Amino acid sequence: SSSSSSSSTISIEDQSSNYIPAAPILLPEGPWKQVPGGVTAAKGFNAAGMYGGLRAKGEKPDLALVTCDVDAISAGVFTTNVVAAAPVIYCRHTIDNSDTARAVLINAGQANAATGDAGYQDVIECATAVAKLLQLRPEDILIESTGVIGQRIKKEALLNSLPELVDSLSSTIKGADNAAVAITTTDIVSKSVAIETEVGGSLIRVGGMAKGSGMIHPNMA
Amino acid sequence: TLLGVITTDALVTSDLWRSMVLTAVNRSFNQITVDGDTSTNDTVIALASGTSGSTRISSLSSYEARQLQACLDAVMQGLAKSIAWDGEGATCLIEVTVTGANNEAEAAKIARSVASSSLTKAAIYGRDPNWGRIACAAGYAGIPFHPNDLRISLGDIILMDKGQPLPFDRDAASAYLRRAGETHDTVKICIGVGNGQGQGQAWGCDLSYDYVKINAEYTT
Repeated sequence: SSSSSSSSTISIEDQSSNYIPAAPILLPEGPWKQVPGGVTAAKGFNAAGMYGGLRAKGEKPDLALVTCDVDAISAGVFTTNVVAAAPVIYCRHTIDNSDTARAVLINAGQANAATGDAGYQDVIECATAVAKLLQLRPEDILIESTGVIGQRIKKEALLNSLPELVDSLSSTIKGADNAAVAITTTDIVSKSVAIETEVGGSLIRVGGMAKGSGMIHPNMA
Repeated sequence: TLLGVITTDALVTSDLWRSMVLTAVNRSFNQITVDGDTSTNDTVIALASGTSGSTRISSLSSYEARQLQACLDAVMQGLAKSIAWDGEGATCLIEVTVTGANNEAEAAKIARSVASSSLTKAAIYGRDPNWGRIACAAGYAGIPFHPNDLRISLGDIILMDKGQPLPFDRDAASAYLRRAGETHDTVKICIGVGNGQGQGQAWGCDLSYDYVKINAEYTT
């Protein structure tokens, strides 16, 4: 029993060592209340985060997926750095051509930036693979990447992880928390928040997750 | 790199949603800075499912649109501040508020110039209430204002008013900075540049030895 408890302890410990604490969120005052759940707090959204073998070191989750049950009205704001990463070029193009989207795939570990035509091809392949698993069109899928610039994504590891990632999608708080950890790189804390308020006679929710700790001076538009 | 995913179940038209998201980004993520490096990958994606059953929001001037905009601003500011709070090597969050400018955009530009100043960031890490560096960073923001209108305070301590440096309790000011650093709290810098209606905020963090250490090892 001690060995099993020690192995379960190790696995739990292992699990906890792969997770990072949540950031304190300093919300401005307003006619809203904070609710748990980040990106899954709003109706219709699901999320998942898992370790897909993309990070250079450690086994902290590094692959996240956020999906919507319906065609969601989409908006995107992107870096104005002219050496834009392949996922940025892909998303700008996709959002330009469609008002809606159904999913966002996010990987940590490699930024897929300064990777040329091969890097752009990697984005297309990942979007196509997610679309197939979700029975959607590739243009319903948006992609975000973060990590080391100049390295292509570990595509085999990513593609092999997608079935498990899709299976673990859930509309729970845990799903949102796992996704918020999976998008981090040098972050010491994960960043996730959601609020609820009444708009137009109905209760609505706005939630989100973010990552960032270094190379931070956004000039997006 | 900054990545963000924002979700809502509000029902809103596409053009309006895209305009609101950009406005909220300019009041939040575009107002943070850790090291002055603009990433190749910065992206914020925002999705609205419309499944809350709320009325469709289709006009920017409607009351519902203003409510949704305020919620979007709040969520993005909460996330943006947590990124600056978690800046590499940071010991505290720096919040810069500028008032008295001609408009929101000019106030925001001055605020971000101060939050981005390496000398101001290093002084705060050294717990040095260096108002001269704050005045300098406000001055090179590229926004004209009369130096005699400049007012600077650190927390509750006024360091400069009407362009004149004031005698202040240096130990108390340094203790304010030290306490914020020891508890990973927020250092508030308030700057007045005139009598205009423009107000803006920016967020950053102090510059520590650890920032260099982390980035000397995190190679491409």
